[in-house]
Amino acid sequence: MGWAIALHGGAGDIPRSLPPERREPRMATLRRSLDLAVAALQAGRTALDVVELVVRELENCPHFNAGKGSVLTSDGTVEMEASIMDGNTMSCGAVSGLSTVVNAISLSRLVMEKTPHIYLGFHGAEAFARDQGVETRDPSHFITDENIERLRQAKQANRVQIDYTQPMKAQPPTDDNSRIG
Amino acid sequence: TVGCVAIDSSGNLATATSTGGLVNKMAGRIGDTPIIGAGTYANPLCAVSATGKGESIIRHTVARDVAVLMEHRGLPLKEAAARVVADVPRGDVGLVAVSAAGEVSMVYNTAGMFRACATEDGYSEVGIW
Repeated sequence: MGWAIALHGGAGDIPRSLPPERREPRMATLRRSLDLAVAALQAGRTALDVVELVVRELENCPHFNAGKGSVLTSDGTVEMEASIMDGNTMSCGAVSGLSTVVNAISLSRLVMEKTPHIYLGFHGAEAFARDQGVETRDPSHFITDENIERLRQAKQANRVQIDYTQPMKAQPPTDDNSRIG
Repeated sequence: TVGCVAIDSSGNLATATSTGGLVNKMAGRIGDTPIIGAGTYANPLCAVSATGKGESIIRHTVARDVAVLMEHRGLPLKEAAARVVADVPRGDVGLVAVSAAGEVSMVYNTAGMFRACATEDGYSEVGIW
């Protein structure tokens, strides 16, 4: 059987016309994350450690919708969420509504391992993060110019978008799908 | 959204998913990612991480359904994952999954999904469409 790993950076209406300057940084991060995971599995790290370290790598890349580079709410703020689960023990942890925690996935693992609960949200999760001493930054750290522009376009079109649904040009949406979240 | 699933050399399975959600979402909106059984699920049979339109993934309990088809219908991972994704409205979902047998599945019904995988026998893949 042996080890195996799979990772994703989000799904949606990713146009085949995605220009190289937007495609290559993402592909490079996918390859780097895969190499990290393979090296860790070959070194005997546990599956739980590997999925956490891969998601941290992806959270820290501004080109993906998580951590730095998270998309914006209608208020122009960042609300990050994450969860982690161990198949053997069925232990799991989840967090929502984070605006300062650099790696939400590591906080969800702390919820799993350090509390009797599964899910902490918003100010309770932020307080737990400070209590656990995880790395936090000012909310502005997570906001990129690209996502400010995406929010502006989504507001203009008056709709929400999946990770990579490209904003429609001026013409009205041609099908219901283009207006979905 | 970003996610990762893995099985290690001792046969342990795990999954992790993290996201900023949907552009222009309402403040306070919770998506599928932190909902165990919707965007993220693992048991001794498989580990699953989903991405796409959170409201649809929650409604269809996507991650748990993959495990249920394996557990109760005896389907292999690839078939279970393909069946679950086919039942979700087009354009709404993608997922990566691994099974206790070391199978890998990366399936989606959107235009594309940023994805990568590798197995101990040397196979690896990185793709979008």
